[in-house]
Amino acid sequence: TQDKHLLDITVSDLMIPSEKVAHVQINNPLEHALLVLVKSGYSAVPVLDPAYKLKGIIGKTVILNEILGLERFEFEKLSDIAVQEVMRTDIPTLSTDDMFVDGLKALIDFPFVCVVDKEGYFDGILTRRALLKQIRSDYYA
Amino acid sequence: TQDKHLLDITVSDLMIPSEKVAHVQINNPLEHALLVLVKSGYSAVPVLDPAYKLKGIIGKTVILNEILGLERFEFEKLSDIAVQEVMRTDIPTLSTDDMFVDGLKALIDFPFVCVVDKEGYFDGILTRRALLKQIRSDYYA
Ligand SMILES: Nc1ncnc2c1ncn2[C@@H]1O[C@@H]2COP(=O)(O)O[C@H]3[C@@H](O)[C@H](n4cnc5c(N)ncnc54)O[C@@H]3COP(=O)(O)O[C@H]2[C@H]1O
Ligand SMILES: Nc1ncnc2c1ncn2[C@@H]1O[C@@H]2COP(=O)(O)O[C@H]3[C@@H](O)[C@H](n4cnc5c(N)ncnc54)O[C@@H]3COP(=O)(O)O[C@H]2[C@H]1O
Repeated sequence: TQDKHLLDITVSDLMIPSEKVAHVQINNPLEHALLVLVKSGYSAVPVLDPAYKLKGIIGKTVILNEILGLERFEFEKLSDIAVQEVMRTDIPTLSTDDMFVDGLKALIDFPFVCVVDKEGYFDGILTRRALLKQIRSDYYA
Repeated sequence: TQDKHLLDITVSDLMIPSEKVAHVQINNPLEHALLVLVKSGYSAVPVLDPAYKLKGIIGKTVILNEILGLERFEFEKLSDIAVQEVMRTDIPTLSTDDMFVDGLKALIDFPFVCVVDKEGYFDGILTRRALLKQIRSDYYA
């Protein structure tokens, strides 16, 4: 993508493919999701169903908010709540053949945006870092 | 900044001023830092000293890693560790008169970058969102 003009770049040129994206399943308990988020270091990851369709995203803040009691963090609750009960579902998505500018608009309010096919199967994610790296190489071209 | 050309825009045109930035102090216990991060929803925030100089940044992952034991999250440890013991200090900084392209380069690997003056006093932060919004308005200009 070094020599492609910014306007000709598609989402599939910049996205991280699904096999390289950390994710959790809708039926996982929150304890598992928090471990995946802490071990990977990511703020939030996609949530998939057993058929590999995208269902939402889940982040550390939502999980910690769920267990924040009056006096302390109630960690014992983590194993009783499933990811699908607290995940965020009102999220934008992109398709592989969307253009660079569609990615730019979607990433203004989200650190990453999920890429799905026409039936909703998960293809990967587009991140702000990938977009900014491309803008930098376009700047210096 | 709508009508300024991208190349003429400075960091001070886009940054969030210090009074609007959530932060913690070097001597705060981790419990306080985690509460600020959960209540604000931010992944990481700047760490300042009592004189308002920048000392580092702290995020949810570092705090949770610190208390992750073999069997469970050991929450009781949160009140025994100070922010300055675990904060990250190898972070880039910008100054108010740096240009747009300096901000772009710094933000490729960091969701936000702290802005400081020549003596290290904290002026604010430049975020990826502010940069992307300016790129979008330049795109449509
Ligand atoms: N292990 C690592 N190695 C190097 N740099 C790292 C890193 N983890 C985080 N970063 C840096 O920190 C930024 C913010 O990460 P965060 O986890 O908050 O937010 C991330 C995370 O929530 C998600 N993400 C990125 N890569 C992912 C992956 N492979 N699997 C699942 N989620 C991913 O997309 C968001 C934006 O990612 P982006 O790359 O634009 O921006 C990343 C990247 O610049
Ligand atoms: N309360 C809120 N209202 C609306 N949108 C929100 C929001 N909290 C987060 N977001 C959105 O999510 C992005 C990632 O936030 P995050 O907390 O991981 O990462 C944030 C956070 O660590 C820090 N940050 C942003 N504003 C801050 C502030 N006022 N005080 C302290 N830290 C801030 O800079 C990072 C990048 O911020 P950026 O704006 O580029 O990107 C933000 C923004 O697009």
